[in-house]
Amino acid sequence: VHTAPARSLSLLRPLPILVATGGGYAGYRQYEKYRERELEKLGLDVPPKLAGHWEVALYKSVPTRLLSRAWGRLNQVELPHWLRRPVYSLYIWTFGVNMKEAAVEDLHHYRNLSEFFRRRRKPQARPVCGLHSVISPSDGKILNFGQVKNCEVEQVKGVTYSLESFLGPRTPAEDLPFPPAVRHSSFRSQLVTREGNELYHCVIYLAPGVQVGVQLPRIWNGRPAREYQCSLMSVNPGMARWIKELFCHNERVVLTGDWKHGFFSLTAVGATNVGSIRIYFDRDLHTNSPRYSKGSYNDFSFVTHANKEGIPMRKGEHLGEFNLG
Amino acid sequence: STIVLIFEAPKDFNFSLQAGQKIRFGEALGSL
Repeated sequence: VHTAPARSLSLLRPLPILVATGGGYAGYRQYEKYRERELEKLGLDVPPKLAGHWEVALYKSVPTRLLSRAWGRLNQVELPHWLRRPVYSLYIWTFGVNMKEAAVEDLHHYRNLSEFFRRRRKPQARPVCGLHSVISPSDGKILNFGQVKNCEVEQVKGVTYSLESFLGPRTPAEDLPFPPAVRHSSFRSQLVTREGNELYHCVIYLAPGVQVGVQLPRIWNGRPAREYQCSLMSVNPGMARWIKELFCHNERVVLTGDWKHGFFSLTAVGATNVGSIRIYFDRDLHTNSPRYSKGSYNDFSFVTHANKEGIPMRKGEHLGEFNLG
Repeated sequence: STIVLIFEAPKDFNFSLQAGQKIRFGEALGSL
């Protein structure tokens, strides 16, 4: 330090400040965790520590969509033949992938990591349960499930988001032949179509490396789809515990329709590493696209004059996939 | 990434799940 010229000394000064603030913040977070553990030991219910508005705004200011697209471009670079086995073997080891379930087990078949990420399974690898009325649309981890109360949905225990912000207005106003005669008392009453029915929800987290195909959990007539252009923040369980309304901040595709008991919706929520969502019957869908501004959304209806039914789909049918970038 | 299912069903719909459990495509989420 003594021999360094003045210019580099001026560069050194921010370093100790950064180290001190970073270390202080990390220490404060450790103390917070220690205090929560002590409270839990005493059997006291610790309310989840939610991010403040400034923390969410700071996170949302990170160009996650741009980073996601760059990540996608990187994974589309074709790997030389000799490099494929080592790269994919590292991915298989890291995420515990079972290649025996893959339709094509030969690693050299996949030209890049993006293709490998979208690999298909052997049909018999995941038998569809015939007994239960609703099955899982993909591999993953159950973050939360239950009945929807007061139009607030729990993303994880104790942290909720608004159903109306998440799904958006029920019917695009321009589609109504006439303004709604009766202003629905609540958003819930626009969704529940039968007396005595309730609204239920289930949140499934697809960890990195999980097979990203999405199949339909139910027999279903797909009707309007809505694609939101938003941020692409991480949606791992830790973030879902920290950021309230996380799923409303992220890019997502809301598919709505009906099944034998009434309203049904499946929403694919993107994340930084998997920013793109493909729906096989919607070729016009372009997610994580730079031409759309954050916070906007596009509606599309599959019900036409010629086809009042929308798109009929069977249980277990391939619906779409998440893609890198 | 995350998939969120929101659907209408009769009151006696029951989930056959535990929060935090791993699940695979095609396995039961719940039934009437």
